[in-house]
Parts: sequence; structure tokens; C-alpha cells
Amino acid sequence: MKMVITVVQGKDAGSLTDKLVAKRFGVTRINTSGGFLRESNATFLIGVQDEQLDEVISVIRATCKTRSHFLNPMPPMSEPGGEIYMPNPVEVQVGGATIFVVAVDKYLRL
Amino acid sequence: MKMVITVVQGKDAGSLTDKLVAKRFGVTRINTSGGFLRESNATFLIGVQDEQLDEVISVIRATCKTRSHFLNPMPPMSEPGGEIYMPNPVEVQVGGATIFVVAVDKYLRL
Amino acid sequence: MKMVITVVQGKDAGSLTDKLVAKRFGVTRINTSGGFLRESNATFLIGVQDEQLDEVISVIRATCKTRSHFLNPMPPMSEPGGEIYMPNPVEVQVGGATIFVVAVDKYLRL
Ligand SMILES: Nc1ncnc2c1ncn2[C@@H]1O[C@@H]2COP(=O)(O)O[C@H]3[C@@H](O)[C@H](n4cnc5c(N)ncnc54)O[C@@H]3COP(=O)(O)O[C@H]2[C@H]1O
Ligand SMILES: Nc1ncnc2c1ncn2[C@@H]1O[C@@H]2COP(=O)(O)O[C@H]3[C@@H](O)[C@H](n4cnc5c(N)ncnc54)O[C@@H]3COP(=O)(O)O[C@H]2[C@H]1O
Ligand SMILES: Nc1ncnc2c1ncn2[C@@H]1O[C@@H]2COP(=O)(O)O[C@H]3[C@@H](O)[C@H](n4cnc5c(N)ncnc54)O[C@@H]3COP(=O)(O)O[C@H]2[C@H]1O
Repeated sequence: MKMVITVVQGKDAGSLTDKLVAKRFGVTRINTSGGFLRESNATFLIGVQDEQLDEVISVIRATCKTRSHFLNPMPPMSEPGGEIYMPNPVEVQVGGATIFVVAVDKYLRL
Repeated sequence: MKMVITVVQGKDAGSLTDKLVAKRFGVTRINTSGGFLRESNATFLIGVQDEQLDEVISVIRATCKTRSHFLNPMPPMSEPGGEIYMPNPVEVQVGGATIFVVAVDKYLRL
Repeated sequence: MKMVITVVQGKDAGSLTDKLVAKRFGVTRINTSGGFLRESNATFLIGVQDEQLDEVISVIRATCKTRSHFLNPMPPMSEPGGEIYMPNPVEVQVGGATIFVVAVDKYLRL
């Protein structure tokens, strides 16, 4: 038994849930936030039998897409002549999913 | 040292916390939601010494009960004659608790 | 690869995030609550290479401080003569951080 812990973008959380549930995977969702962007994202706990691991990874790969996020590194600043200076936003690539697979010693449904 | 990760129904979260704390277990609670029902539930992280594992499982078993949840698979629909058609709700059994026990390599209290 | 799961006080969550991100650690934050005090705290998931484990533990140790929390074990009670009886608050030491290190079988960035 493995526990798949996967961090995905908020945008993909709903469709990932749908796809996993359609294939009868057990799924628990946590609303989390990323340390760098400080934006809401979602972390899923998916307990799977060892032989289902490849399948759940394919579902995640197919559903969760890499996107650009734009960071404004500082707020707009006004210049002496009254003009607003808009610093260029920084483009950050955010992966579709970050996956950690952890071994489960004991699994019980009570 | 083990980390017990357990998903329980929202209804049982408060009394489970009380019972675990009364027995001096360390408990951290996460508000989560289930993938299938999309309802709020609770996930507990309970770090325990190996020899306490049976005891914490008994507390969870004694406190968290299987219940029926009713799903309306579709919203009410109106018929040509103006009648409202209420499709039969689907009954889903939701277990008292789903438990994953994970080995802890290193445990520190700072 | 290890997953560091660390529970810290809400007060330290922001600066812990800043310090970890400044050192290029990947960080996911969960808003959680403690079983005993029932107060909001924060749980961080930090996936690290084995050789980075000591460094991340030092950052947590340096940033997260033990503090006293005061619990009022019961609400104020009025006496027959109309006086309010304020029971002494109980002082509880809350550690800077509780850390669980878990081995990661498989780590993927999709
Ligand atoms: N110090 C830094 N300097 C420059 N760019 C940086 C950076 N730290 C992160 N980034 C970039 O920002 C994206 C969002 O990171 P965030 O921490 O908000 O959100 C992260 C975090 O919530 C989680 N995550 C990633 N690696 C992790 C790890 N090792 N442990 C725990 N969570 C992780 O997955 C989310 C997406 O991560 P991903 O790597 O795809 O995408 C990252 C990465 O491309
Ligand atoms: N392998 C796993 N990994 C991670 N988390 C897990 C898990 N197995 C269970 N959980 C968590 O425990 C909750 C209760 O699951 P249980 O199997 O008792 O009770 C389930 C089950 O009886 C039923 N169910 C789940 N998936 C189903 C499906 N695809 N078709 C029909 N019934 C389903 O609906 C109940 C509620 O499911 P829901 O997903 O809302 O909520 C789940 C989920 O949050
Ligand atoms: N083994 C474990 N597994 C999972 N999570 C764990 C854990 N040990 C600690 N934690 C998490 O870390 C927080 C701080 O725990 P700490 O032991 O430093 O500080 C604790 C401790 O000094 C004290 N305390 C806890 N349980 C107690 C009890 N039964 N009797 C007296 N004092 C207690 O109250 C403080 C706050 O506890 P609280 O539960 O609100 O919040 C806990 C909990 O969220």
C-alpha cells in the first residue's frame, strides 16, 4: 500500500478529483498554499495498492498542466513627473503536479 | 515512531480529539474533504510510539462510526404537467475511519 | 528523498516560509489546529534531498520558538455575593516545532 501525496494547482483540483473518483480511487483533498507564490493550491492524499501506482500517476500527469504564473515583484511606483512606473512582472513556471509516494505500513478501514 | 494519518467524518472529529487528548496523544487536525461526496471531513495526524499504535487504533475504532449518507444524484426536475420529479436518493455507506500508518525516520521536538 | 512534516505555531509560519524559500526549499503550507489547545497552527510539508535534511532542521530550529500559552480551564463564575471568580489560567509550554521525517519512495515533478 502506498500513500500518494500530490500538490497540484487550484485550477486542476476539480477535474483531478473527477478523474480519480471515476477510476474508483480513494481521494482526500486538502486546501493548501505554496511557499513561494503564497497562492492557494491543493494537496491530495490518495491511498493506493502498489499495483495501482502507475495508473494514478498517469491520471495526474494527464490532468494537471504546467502553467505560467506572473509575479509582480513590487507594487506600482509613481515618478516625480506623476507617471506610474509598472515594473515588469516576473514569469514563474508552475508544474502540473509535485508527487511524493510514501510507503504505508498498515492500512485499515474501520 | 509512527505517523497515524486518519480520515474521519466531521461528526466524529470533536469527540475523537477529546478521547485522544484525554489519553495524552499528540494530535494535529486538518479540515479536508472527500473526493467522492465532496463533503467536509477531517484528517488527523497522530504521531505515536510503536507500542502505542494498537491503543490509538482502538480509540479511533470506538469513537468513529459508519453512517449512511444520502446523495441526490441529480436535482429535482419538473414534468410537463408541472409536477416535480424527485429522483430517489442514493445511499452511500461512509466508514468510521480510514487509517494509514506510516513509519517515521526521525522525530524531533524543538 | 525525505518528506519533512512539521507543525509550528501560527506566529512563526510566515517567517519560517520566508527563510525556507530564501534557501530554495520547496514548501507547502496547511492550516491546521492542535488537538489540545484547539488553536490554529500550521503544518508544513517540505520535500528535501537526504543531504539537505540537517539544513532544513536548522532553519526550523532557528525560526520557531517555544512560547507560553495561557489556558483558562473554565469560564468566569459568579459567587452568591455577586463577585466574579476568575480561576487562575493554566500555563502551557508550546514547542517551536514538532517534526516528523518520513522516507519518500518516489518523487516526481510533472
Ligand atoms: N525559491 C524559488 N525561486 C524561484 N522560483 C521558485 C522558488 N520556489 C518555487 N519556485 C517556483 O514557483 C512555483 C510555485 O511554488 P510554490 O511554492 O508557490 O508552490 C509549490 C509547492 O506548494 C509545492 N512544492 C513543490 N516542491 C515542493 C517540495 N519539495 N516540498 C513541498 N512542496 C513542494 O508544489 C507547488 C508547485 O511547485 P513547482 O516547483 O511546480 O513550481 C514552483 C517553482 O517553479
Ligand atoms: N484510499 C483512500 N485514499 C485517501 N482517502 C481516502 C481513501 N479511502 C477513503 N478515503 C477518505 O475517507 C473518506 C471515507 O471513505 P469511505 O471509503 O469510508 O466511504 C466512501 C465510500 O463508501 C463511498 N465511495 C467512495 N468512492 C466511491 C466510488 N467511486 N463509487 C461509489 N462509492 C464510493 O463514498 C464514501 C465517501 O467517500 P469520500 O471520498 O467522500 O470520503 C473518503 C475519503 O475522504
Ligand atoms: N505526537 C504528535 N502528533 C501530531 N501532532 C503533534 C504531536 N505532538 C505535537 N503535535 C502538534 O504540535 C503542537 C504543539 O505541541 P507541543 O507538544 O509543542 O505543545 C503542546 C504541549 O505542551 C501541551 N499539551 C498537549 N497535549 C497535552 C495534554 N494531554 N496535557 C497537557 N499538556 C498538553 O499543549 C501544547 C499544544 O498542543 P496542541 O495539541 O494544541 O498542538 C500540538 C499539535 O498540533
